[in-house]
Amino acid sequence: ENKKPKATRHILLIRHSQYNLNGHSDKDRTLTGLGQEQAELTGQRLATLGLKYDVLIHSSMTRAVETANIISKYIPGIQRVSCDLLREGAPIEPDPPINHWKPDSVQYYEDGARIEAAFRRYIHRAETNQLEDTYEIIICHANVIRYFVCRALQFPSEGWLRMGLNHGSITWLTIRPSGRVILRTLGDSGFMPPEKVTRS
Amino acid sequence: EPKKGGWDTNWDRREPAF
Repeated sequence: ENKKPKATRHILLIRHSQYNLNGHSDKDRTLTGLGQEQAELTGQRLATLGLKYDVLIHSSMTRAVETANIISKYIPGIQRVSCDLLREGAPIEPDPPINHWKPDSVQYYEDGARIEAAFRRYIHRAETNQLEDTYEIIICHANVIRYFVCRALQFPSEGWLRMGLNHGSITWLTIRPSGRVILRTLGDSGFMPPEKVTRS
Repeated sequence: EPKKGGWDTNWDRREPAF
């Protein structure tokens, strides 16, 4: 009995907000004005849910860091962790493929291993010593979140590109102590006014 | 072994029985 998990983990995956696509490098790809508004709305939404959040983990890419900076204002005192494994990339060749985005094999090989490592690090049932339910926020990127969803639900990983996520949206995974996984929401952005909703 | 197409209960390598 001591070796059985007892608690539930709730993982809220947030896609970063809209950012400047024209930046030369990652540090130049900062949030747009609308992106900052989206992050404010997501932060307000998370606060309104009234949950006791345990940790805020974010990708080390600039757009995720800026999104985390804004959201964390609404969750004062929350522990923050930056993670390179959560950086955007090409997790696995999608099926069906699309014409306007074709990374080479090396990209899939490198990014795929890294994103899978991120999945194994963050998406699992509670440890045996966890006694209470936890609520963890992970701020990262669309490809990473979609891949996580496919893997968590044991759907074919190649189907990750069949889903779309809005900027600042919330994807909620619940993992029971039994290992059962429930996708409660996928890409929820209903809390944003329609004119504030973007995908690219 | 999970049946083909079935749910793998040890998907996160944390199933106590394993």
